Amino acid sequence: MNIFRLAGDMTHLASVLVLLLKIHTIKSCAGVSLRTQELYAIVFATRYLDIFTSFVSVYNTFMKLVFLGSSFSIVWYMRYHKAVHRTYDREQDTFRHWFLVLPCLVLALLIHEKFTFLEVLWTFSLYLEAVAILPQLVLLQRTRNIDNLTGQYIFLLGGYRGLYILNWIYRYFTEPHFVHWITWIAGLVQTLLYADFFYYYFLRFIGGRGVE
Amino acid sequence: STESDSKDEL
Repeated sequence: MNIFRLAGDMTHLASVLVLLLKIHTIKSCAGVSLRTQELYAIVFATRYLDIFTSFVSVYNTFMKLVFLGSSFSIVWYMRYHKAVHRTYDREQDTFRHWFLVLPCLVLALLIHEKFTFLEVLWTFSLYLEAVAILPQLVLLQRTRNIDNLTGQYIFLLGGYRGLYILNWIYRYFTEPHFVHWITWIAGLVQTLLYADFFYYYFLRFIGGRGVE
Repeated sequence: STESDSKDEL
């Protein structure tokens, strides 16, 4: 564990807490893409299948439970909670996210480190996480407003994988044989997808006004 | 690389 990895995990945790805070306190999920949340639930479900078979540390298991619990409860809130699901703009959240799942599964079957059930699903979760934000970014362009908790959520979510990239660079130089091209490329693609959002997000800080 | 080191991350 290094400072970049810890900062990345804390940023990721903060992103989830910001979203839960928004949905739970103001009982609204306006501007939040249910499709992105469903993709993240699948990402965690397929990445943490080994949660009961391989113990790494209390921290690791705890964080996996937090990410699993929060992503599924956010999906539950947005689908079934009486007040929240009314605020979900279904007409705008139309990105065909199932078109992302299949190519990621095929790619995981073709490119992986080991051809085992757990490894292929784990690799699938990496590819899927890289593109999971797309429905949310498309929805953001339609709702045209980043000046709210959803904007903070996306900012933190994009930042966490960027910090993980620093962690991978650090580990590459400090740990012999630490090479994971699949993870690195998927993480890089994921972070690059946020470049456009980061640009407008920082403009908003500099301009000090809501950016369209 | 050993199995664990690539799976010790979230």
